[in-house]
Formats: sequence, C-alpha cells, structure tokens
Amino acid sequence: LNSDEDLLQRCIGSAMPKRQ
Amino acid sequence: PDSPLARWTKSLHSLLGDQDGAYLFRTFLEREECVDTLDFWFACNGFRQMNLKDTKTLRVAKVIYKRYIENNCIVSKQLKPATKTYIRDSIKKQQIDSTMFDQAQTEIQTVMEENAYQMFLTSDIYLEYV
Repeated sequence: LNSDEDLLQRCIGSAMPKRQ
Repeated sequence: PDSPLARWTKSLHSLLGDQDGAYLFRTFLEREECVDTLDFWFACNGFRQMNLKDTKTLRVAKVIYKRYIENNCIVSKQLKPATKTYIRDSIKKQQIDSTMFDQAQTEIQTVMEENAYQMFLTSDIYLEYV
C-alpha cells in the first residue's frame, strides 16, 4: 500500500521527534 | 533547570524537538482547527531528508503541494502568493530540490511563533500538563 496519504503520513512521521 | 517544560517555553523549535511537547502542541492545534500548519511544518522537514534520486520524492512533493498549497486550506492562506507560485512551478517543471519548501516552511513557522505558540503557552491544555 503506497497511497498518497500513506506517503504523506510517512514523510510527516519521519520528521516527528523520537522519545529522548 | 533544563527540564522539558523549560525547553518548551524557550522557543517553538525546542517545543517541536521534544516528543511530548510536539504531541501536546498538536493536540492543542487540533482543538483550534489549525493542525495542518504543524503537519505541513513536519512534512517540510521530512521532505528535506528525502533522497532526490528516489522517484518517491517527486510524488511526495506533489502530495504536499496538493494537500496544503493548491487548495484553500489554512496553510495556503498563510503563504505569500510568490511562494506558492515558486513551488507550483518547481513541481510543474519537475525541478525537485531539497530546499523547495524552505521558504514556505519559514513563513508558516513565523505565523505559528507569533500566534499558535503564544496561545499554547497560556492554554488550559498546557497549564494542565504543567
């Protein structure tokens, strides 16, 4: 599954801070 | 002295660099119905890290453009016309560059710093967390 929405969510998620 | 909460009040950037801070700010923006501005800001960061040789990168640029810039959503309303035109033309010509959303991100960040971030620091959701 590689819908546009998936791509966008993955892009946003990749930039969200990880737990410190 | 350098607790997460102290960092959150230092700058928007420090708030968004902290996981709990970013999530709490996102919850606040959902309530204020302007969460798109934050998602766009993170999407710009995510896009900047993508490999330009990957064919997915052009697709992601198009998706970001369609979702936040082409329509009349809150992000689009807060961007300068010239900034939107520049991104639209880059996509049309398929001239994808890691920095193509930088100007738009800066404009959105400035509006967030002046408005939503200040409101967040005095909001119930923030004060309850504190």
